[in-house]
Amino acid sequence: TVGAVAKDKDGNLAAATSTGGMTNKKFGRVGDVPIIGSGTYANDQVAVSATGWGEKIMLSVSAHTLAAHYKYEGNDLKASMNYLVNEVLNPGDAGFIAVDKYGVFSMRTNTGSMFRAAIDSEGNKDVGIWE
Amino acid sequence: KEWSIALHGGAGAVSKDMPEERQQAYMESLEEALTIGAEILENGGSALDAIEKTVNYLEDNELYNAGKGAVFTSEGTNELDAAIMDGSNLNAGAVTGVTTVKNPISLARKVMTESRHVFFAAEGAETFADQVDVERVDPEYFYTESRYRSLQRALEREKQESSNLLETPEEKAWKYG
Repeated sequence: TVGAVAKDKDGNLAAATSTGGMTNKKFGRVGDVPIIGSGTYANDQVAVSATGWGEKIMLSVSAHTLAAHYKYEGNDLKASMNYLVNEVLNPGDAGFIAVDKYGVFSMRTNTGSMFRAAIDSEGNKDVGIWE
Repeated sequence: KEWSIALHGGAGAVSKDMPEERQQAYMESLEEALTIGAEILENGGSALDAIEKTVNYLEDNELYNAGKGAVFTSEGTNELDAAIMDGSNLNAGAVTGVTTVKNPISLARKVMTESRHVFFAAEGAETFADQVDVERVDPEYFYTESRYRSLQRALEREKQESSNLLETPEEKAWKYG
């Protein structure tokens, strides 16, 4: 799975996710990626893209859960990301990337690794593979 | 911050023993993908353009499980899913089970902008693709030897398992998208 989230100079947020699914998936299986609110979600506060075990991501309506936590619990992207990755999902389930309306980015996984990269207009940058 | 972008190329349980050459290939591709999106944003482009072009690059790179390099289904085919969402107006587009669209995220964007629907599946998504301007490919385009070998290993493992229960991260790694 691959994905990207961004905030532009006009303050708009957007999220995108694309995948081949899981190896050996069965007849008509659909994962989290195309399910709006599960693997992909954006509003005027935050944009989120997920990757990992699709069934787990769907069952927690994950991307929207992060967005709802961010909206209702106090506008701290890191706290909302930690809530989703550590409290909602179980170790080994999934990873997420997100940006918020302030241009703050966050990337976390509980699977051990996630290919990831981020940068902002102030030059803050992070590229990595392992947790 | 004026603009910001983050991207991922999949989560899982990648061994830290990954060959240096392969690790370097991943790091270079992540940097290149990031540059594509960052340049669009720095030049005043939209978040939607930035994420679409960034994902297009990752879809075209066979290191990643999307587009070229996608994993195989149990039937030995490649079926692709994608979704895109515009946070400014809560509009979205999604497709699942497409087999002939080179860049599914671009088709998802057209679902969002050129249809009154949100989500097309399989044959319906292909029919929609016939009606819009997206690059089509023979399904063979998505074949890669390494992903095909992964399917063969998964099928072999399936034969050997006495139970479908997955216990360790290594055992369930095959489930990651």
